[in-house]
Amino acid sequence: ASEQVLLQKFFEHM
Amino acid sequence: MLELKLVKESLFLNVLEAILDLVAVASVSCSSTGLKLQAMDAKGVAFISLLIPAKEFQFYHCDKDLSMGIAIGDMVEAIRSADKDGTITIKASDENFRNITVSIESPECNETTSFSLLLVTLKRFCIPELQGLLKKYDACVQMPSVDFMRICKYLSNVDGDVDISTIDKGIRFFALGKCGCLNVKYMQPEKATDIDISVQAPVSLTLDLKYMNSFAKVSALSNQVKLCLSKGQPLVVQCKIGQKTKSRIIYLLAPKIKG
Repeated sequence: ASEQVLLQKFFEHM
Repeated sequence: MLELKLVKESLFLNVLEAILDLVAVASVSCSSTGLKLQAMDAKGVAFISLLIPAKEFQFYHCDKDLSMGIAIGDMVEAIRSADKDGTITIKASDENFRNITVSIESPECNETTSFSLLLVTLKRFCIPELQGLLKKYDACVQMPSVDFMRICKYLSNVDGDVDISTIDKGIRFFALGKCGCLNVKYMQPEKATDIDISVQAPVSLTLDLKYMNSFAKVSALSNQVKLCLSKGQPLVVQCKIGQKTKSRIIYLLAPKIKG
């Protein structure tokens, strides 16, 4: 789940 | 209306075949300039972005921007049974935007099989162009895809995760499994070659080896592959598809978070 959050945050900051 | 034509043995289909073990459905956007496919794996930890310019198809026509959810697994399954030299035409019309039509014509043009594939509802990704990201990483490794494949194969002998870390003048792949561990050092050669390792800052990422093996499969369609790493950021794996094309695929893989 933490990896999912990491990827989501990555997209949000793009 | 969208109409695109390709021969069965084209790179596009080989790429779709190769990404099927990661994703079964994808968001496909088409415009007059080309086709873009984006998909997230079922676990939500890996992302694929595929770009194929219009001129890479045998025929390409798109007079209105379209975005569709396509079950690529079903599409590839249907196309697999076609003659290897057959021509495939994919059409989507504005009037009935619930399905696409895939027609397969035999090389002698005497037999045509058509099937209608229902579109699926899928979250549309609004990811900006990933290309610019590649300049901002702590470490980048450009390497022959055969090297990448071989290293992934070695690592597969140890069932577990892989740590990719920067070391002096190179990077290290390390896998620790139940039966032992495996260590691969990949260094920058002294003479100019097709290997380019640049390290701006030390970085180490732990990644699921299963995904790395899937990425290696697609990179086999290209001579070179580029890995970009940054602390706490997804690994980026990028490769051009084919020799003289502007088609490219980019993977993102979220690293494992320790503790």
